[in-house]
Amino acid sequence: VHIKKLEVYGFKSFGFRNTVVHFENGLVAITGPNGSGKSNILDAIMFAIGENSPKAMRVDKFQSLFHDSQNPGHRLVRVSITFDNLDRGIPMDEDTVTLTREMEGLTGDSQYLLNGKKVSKTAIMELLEVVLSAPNKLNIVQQGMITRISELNSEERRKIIEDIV
Amino acid sequence: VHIKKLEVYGFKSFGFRNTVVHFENGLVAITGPNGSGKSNILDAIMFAIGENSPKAMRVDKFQSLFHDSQNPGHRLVRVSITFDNLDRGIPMDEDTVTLTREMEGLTGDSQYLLNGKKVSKTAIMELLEVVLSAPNKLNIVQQGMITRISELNSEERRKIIEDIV
Amino acid sequence: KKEMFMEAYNRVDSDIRATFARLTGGTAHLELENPDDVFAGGVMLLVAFPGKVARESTALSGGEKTITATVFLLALQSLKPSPFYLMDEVDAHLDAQNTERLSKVLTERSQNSQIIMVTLKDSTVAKASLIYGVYPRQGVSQVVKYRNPSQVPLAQIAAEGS
Amino acid sequence: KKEMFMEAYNRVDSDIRATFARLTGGTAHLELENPDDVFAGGVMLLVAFPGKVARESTALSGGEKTITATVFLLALQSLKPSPFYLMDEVDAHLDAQNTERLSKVLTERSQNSQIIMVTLKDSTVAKASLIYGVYPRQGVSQVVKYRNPSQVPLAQIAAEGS
Ligand SMILES: Nc1ncnc2c1ncn2[C@@H]1O[C@H](COP(=O)(O)OP(=O)(O)OP(=O)(O)O)[C@@H](O)[C@H]1O
Ligand SMILES: Nc1ncnc2c1ncn2[C@@H]1O[C@H](COP(=O)(O)OP(=O)(O)OP(=O)(O)O)[C@@H](O)[C@H]1O
Ligand SMILES: [Mg+2]
Ligand SMILES: [Mg+2]
Repeated sequence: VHIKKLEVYGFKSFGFRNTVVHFENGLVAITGPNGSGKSNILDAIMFAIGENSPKAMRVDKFQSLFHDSQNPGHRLVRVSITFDNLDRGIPMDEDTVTLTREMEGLTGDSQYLLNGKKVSKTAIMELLEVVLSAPNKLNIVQQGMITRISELNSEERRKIIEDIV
Repeated sequence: VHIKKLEVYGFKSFGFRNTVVHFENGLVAITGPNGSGKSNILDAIMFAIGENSPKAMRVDKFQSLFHDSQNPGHRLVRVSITFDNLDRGIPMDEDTVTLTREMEGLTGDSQYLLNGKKVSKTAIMELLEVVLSAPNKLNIVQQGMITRISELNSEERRKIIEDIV
Repeated sequence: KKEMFMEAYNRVDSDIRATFARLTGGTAHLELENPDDVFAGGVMLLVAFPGKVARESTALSGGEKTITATVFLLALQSLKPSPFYLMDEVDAHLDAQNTERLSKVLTERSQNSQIIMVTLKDSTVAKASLIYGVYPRQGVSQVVKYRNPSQVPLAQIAAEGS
Repeated sequence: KKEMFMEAYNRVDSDIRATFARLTGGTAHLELENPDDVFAGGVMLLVAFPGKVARESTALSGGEKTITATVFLLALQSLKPSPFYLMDEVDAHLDAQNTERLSKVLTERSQNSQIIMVTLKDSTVAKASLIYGVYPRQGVSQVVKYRNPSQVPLAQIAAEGS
């Protein structure tokens, strides 16, 4: 399983168009000037796989995820992530699995779609366990946080190994 | 007033020799490979001007400031900092002012010398107010901390301006 | 429970030893604080870069902590592989030699798991098999795909956006 | 008390406006949350990089936060100058353009206050009037003084230590 495609609409610095990013297996580099939107791409991936803390996406509240220029009434954020499932790492008999998360208007409530069909969040949590974040989210290292992993105390380090087992 | 010279003995990665660093006014760059001792030079300056929190010098306790290889019984840390005082920014009628901090053996107690004469810490705090750290220590930005200053909340930012007034 | 933990602990430890030694020429390993009662103590990570005394990972320099943290993360991977890793400018505080070491080990590990890495360093971009340049245009992020780093040096990606 | 505060606030604000505009071509300024009762509210820092909408400094990108923080620190300097500044790799998350901007403004300000800056970037080293190379030899830090950056590129300082 790996990320094959990301489609972003109205999320943070991505405007009213559908921005598509095709990924491949192996090492993918994202580069560009300061403030261009690199970290926002990682935030969009976290959003799509169900991240529920605005702070983890570097905003104070869900409303701040809507692109600035959106008219408060018609706001829509939509992020779709497509996984390559040829190895059937996700227990579904599909070569690709697409998870879509939409957030509308003022409530900030999200709805999820799996390969186009509406599903509840709990339903996908079970199924997508393998792609949703690792225990302690150790597969996601945000900007400026890498040295924190070496600053864990010995209790924290033991707990991390315990959680995985 | 500016830092003219730093002499470091037995402090962190500086061994049993007296390492001397001459500084000048303007922009001074310190560079070199990872783990060479660059941040330790800044820690030594903070130590000499009276820093009392081991954590601010990136160690868990004062004992960890002694160079590793020192025999626990004979350990000595000595850091001297010499200020250029031609502008009499420090209220002393001397062209240079040297502050020395020594820490011995097992107690971790420090003693201070001003231009070679033993003084108490409180005595120097008054006199050297201008060179000792600014309110909130905003003149010292440790590694990885610069973005924190932009992440202050509006209360914290008001308090910083209030403290200076 | 203790048996499962110890089996996991030993696998992570041996992966750390092998990877750190290969990457830096130094030594690193895990150590139990309380071997008799494992869950009563923690797990230490002791690290010695070449020419240096072994120290806890908390007492290293910024760049040394980055290398050590990456080795630890990848060792956990050997226990429970994640299908993908997201890393945001983890090479920012590294010197040229450690930047090379880091991108070398990430390229190796990216054979088993996808690694998506935000970086500002040319030498890291050069190791990637797929590159995206991101730049702002009237406050909206644009993405451009590059197949080969030599096509577009970082400075050019930056310039495209201005 | 309020008068003194407002005088200080206005000086910092005008320094931020001038420095940020000169440095980036964008706009930045302070704003009181509660102008009628100053001490009942905080002080906001609103920033708009070129081509972008004004946002609070907390909502910027990593590199944008670095530039904004530096401008804020230097503006406080105009209130109460410190005789020296210590900065440890503050340019780590900056792209080439912002690294130039940062080292340009620090060079200017270093006319009034000494700035001691740890950096791994050649372009920052190149702006300094005095350079120290630090490298380890058998676990002990050695320092070497260089007068002129062209004498010793960073890679050579790194190599001296191996
Ligand atoms: N809701 C939003 N609407 C529009 N723009 C936004 C929104 N939220 C954040 N931004 C802007 O998105 C821009 C890009 O942010 P991001 O953190 O992704 O940059 P980056 O490419 O990672 O930069 P750096 O290299 O400095 O880390 C910032 O300028 C930020 O102000
Ligand atoms: N008490 C001590 N005795 C001997 N060495 C020490 C002591 N305390 C710290 N060190 C070592 O000093 C070395 C240099 O640390 P320092 O943080 O100054 O490096 P640096 O040059 O800033 O590196 P980086 O570029 O990675 O930030 C580290 O390898 C650290 O382990
Ligand atoms: Mg970023
Ligand atoms: Mg350092």
